[in-house]
Amino acid sequence: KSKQVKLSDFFKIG
Amino acid sequence: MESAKDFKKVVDTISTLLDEICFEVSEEGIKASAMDPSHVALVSLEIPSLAFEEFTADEHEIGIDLEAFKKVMNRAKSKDKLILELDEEKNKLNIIFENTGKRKFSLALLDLSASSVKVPDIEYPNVVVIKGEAFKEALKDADLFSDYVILKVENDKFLIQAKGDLNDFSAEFEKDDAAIVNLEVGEEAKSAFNLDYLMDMVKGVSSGDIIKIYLGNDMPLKMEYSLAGVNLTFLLAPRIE
Repeated sequence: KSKQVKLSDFFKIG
Repeated sequence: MESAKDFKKVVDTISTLLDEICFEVSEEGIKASAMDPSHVALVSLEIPSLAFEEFTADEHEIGIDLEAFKKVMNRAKSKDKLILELDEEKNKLNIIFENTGKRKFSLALLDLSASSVKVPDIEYPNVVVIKGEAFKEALKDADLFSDYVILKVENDKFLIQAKGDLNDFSAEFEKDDAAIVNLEVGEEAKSAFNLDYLMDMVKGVSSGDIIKIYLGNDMPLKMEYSLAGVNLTFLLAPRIE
C-alpha cells in the first residue's frame, strides 16, 4: 500500500 | 469587503487545514502562507487590495486563531458587509458585520511571525483546468470506496480513480467535456493523494468556480482557484508506493 510523504521530501520548505 | 458570506468560504477552507495564520498586510493587500501541522499540505492566499471595496493599510503582521475566526465568520448573514479593522492599542482584530446595524467581534491577536514558507516555483508537465463542482463531486464519489485517490493524465484525458478492497470508482474527463475548461498534457503522469486533504482544499468551492490543477508523476499536486477575489494556492504531498 502507498505511504503519505511530506512536502519537505520534495522541497526545501519552511 | 462587499460580501461577508463570500469571505466566509475562504475562512472555512483554510481553517480546515490550518489552526492559525499570520496575515501579512501591506499597501498592496493581504497575503499569508502556511503548512498544515503534519507538513503534508501548504496553503497560500493572496488578497489584492482591489478585492476590497475600500482598503487602507500599512505594513502589519496579524496573527489569528482560525478556529475563532471561523466561528465568527459563520455568524455572517447574506448582505452583511465585512470590515476588518486592526486595533493596535488593544491588540485585537475587529471583525465587523455591517448591515441594518453593526455587529463587532474583537479577536485577540496571536504572537505569530510571518511564515517563511513560500510556494516553490516548479514546472509541471500537465495542467488541468476543471469546473470546481465536477472535481468536487468526483472526489465525493471516490470517497465511497477509498481514503485516497489516484489522479492521472493520459491520452488527453484526466482521470480520477479510487480502488477499494472490493469496489472501484473511476471518473474520466476528456478535453471536449463540458467540465473541462482546458487540458494541457505534456506527459502521462499519475499521483495518489489523500482524499480528506483534497476535499478540505476544495471545501469552499461552489458551482461556477474554476480550479486549476498542476499534476506530475508522484509529485505534489498544486491547485489554484479564486474565491471572492481571494487567490488561493495549495500544495499537497502525494502518497507514494
